[in-house]
Amino acid sequence: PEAADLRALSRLLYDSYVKHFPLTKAKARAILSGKTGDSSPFIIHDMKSLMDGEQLINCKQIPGRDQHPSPAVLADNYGVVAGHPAPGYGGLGGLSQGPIGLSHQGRTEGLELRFFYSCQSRSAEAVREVTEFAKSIPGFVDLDLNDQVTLLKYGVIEVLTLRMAPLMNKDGTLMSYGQIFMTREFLKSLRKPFCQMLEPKFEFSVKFNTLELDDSDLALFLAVVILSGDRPGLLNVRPIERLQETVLHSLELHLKVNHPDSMQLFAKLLQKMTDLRQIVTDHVHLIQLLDKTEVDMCLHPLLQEILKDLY
Amino acid sequence: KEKHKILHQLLQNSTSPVDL
Repeated sequence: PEAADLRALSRLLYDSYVKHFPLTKAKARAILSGKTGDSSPFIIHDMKSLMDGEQLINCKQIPGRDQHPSPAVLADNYGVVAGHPAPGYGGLGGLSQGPIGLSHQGRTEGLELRFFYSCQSRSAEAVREVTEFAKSIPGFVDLDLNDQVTLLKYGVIEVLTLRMAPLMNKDGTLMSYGQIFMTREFLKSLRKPFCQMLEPKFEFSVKFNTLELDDSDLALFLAVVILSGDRPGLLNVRPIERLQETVLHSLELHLKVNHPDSMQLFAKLLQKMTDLRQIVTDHVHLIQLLDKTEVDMCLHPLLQEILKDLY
Repeated sequence: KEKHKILHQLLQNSTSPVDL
């Protein structure tokens, strides 16, 4: 009976994962391996192709899905889909404004900055998706509300980093619901510190992808990451630990069934949580550096909330 | 609570599109 409960939990989390993260690993890998027929992604590999691909970057709609999605139904990659800048966050231009009227240098620099703002908008939307996924974890919404906030504050960038892995290979990453493939070399060619932002995620993702997890494994792992009882400032740790223990049992059982030949996969996966924390710490420091050094820097209010006093 | 106003909103409103 206990195993049946654990299987039911993994099924529930997988269903929620598919519901809240429409670009699954299965879909992303199909796109990356060219198995989607004639709909191959637009490749951005230099500033010109970035300008040419602006319209796609701006697209908020998932190709092939409902033509009139509700505002709440948006896709799931931690990439570049421009949202609507929130009050106090706009003013520097969304991608839709275009580079008209700038010198060539200004054009490319403006483009870089707009690209960064698009990433922020998309990240904010992705935070909302992760929040909905977290709320679907049995018992999560019964936790102290302040602890729910803390778990999200500390866990969400780790989850977003994990969500990027299926979209990446050693050469680049999918963005905009899989409509764009941006090359790693192009991202490395951006000016500092922008060029430093995604490279650690590529390094992590290439290694992480060798574990060959599927979406059902990832759903459980994301829940484990969210339910970390050692986040700073938690008021009531014990119920969080109890929830995490249950999901951990479910994950362990699921990996044994789903990957019977993969030795120590459960242990290897848990070790990734240490790498994730370092990646997030470095990421936060980069954003804080940007905030100090970039004259026109403006952080999205939701990301400001998350990043404030975080590490 | 004020420090994490949007996160609170996201957690408490399941469907309303928070102003992102």
